[in-house]
Amino acid sequence: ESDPSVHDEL
Amino acid sequence: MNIFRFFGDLSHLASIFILIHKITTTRSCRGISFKTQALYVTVFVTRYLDLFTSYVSLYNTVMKIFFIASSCYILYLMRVRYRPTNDPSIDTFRLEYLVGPCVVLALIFNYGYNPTELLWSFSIFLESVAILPQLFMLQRTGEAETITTHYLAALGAYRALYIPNWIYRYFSEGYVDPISVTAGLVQTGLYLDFFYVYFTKVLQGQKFELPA
Repeated sequence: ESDPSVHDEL
Repeated sequence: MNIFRFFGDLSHLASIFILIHKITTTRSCRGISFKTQALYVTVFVTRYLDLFTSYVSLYNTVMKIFFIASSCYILYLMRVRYRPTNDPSIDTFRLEYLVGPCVVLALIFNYGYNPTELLWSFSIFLESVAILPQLFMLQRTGEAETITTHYLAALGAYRALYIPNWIYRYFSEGYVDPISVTAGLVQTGLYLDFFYVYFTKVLQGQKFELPA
């Protein structure tokens, strides 16, 4: 499960 | 990283190169909304502040720097080098109607009450509507140079490709970012009308002209 507050998208 | 996101990012890069190519080869920024371009600078600067705080990958860092630098360069081209070809009298969309609601939305929907998260959220909402001054201008003039429509198509394709990317990430990683997905769906939706005319006219070799 990933956390959406880790913004890895551009 | 999956192929949808990768090709989406490539499409985004392509759109910027097409725009710079259009402005420099025709030596004119006619048909391009300065307001939309200024909004993109705002979007990139507010979102990529995390360049200084978090590292994702070399790819991510290089792309962020490129997007900030190229968007600033486009403003320079429009405002300084080819300024006489920029006609503000047809670029009349009111920016406060876009920026104001995005500030409110960011204050309500975000992943944390700190400056970085609030600005990130603001940038996501702002990006979703940043194309509106450009589309509004297109609507007003009723026509566009073919190269400008290729720019818009590449930009729209970038947004469209992020949707299968989110579906893929949901199934492969259990990753869901409701703010990006909601804003992204709205943003892609704004291109539907444009895409209809692009596919039925421009790709058939006709000029981009809206029905009177």
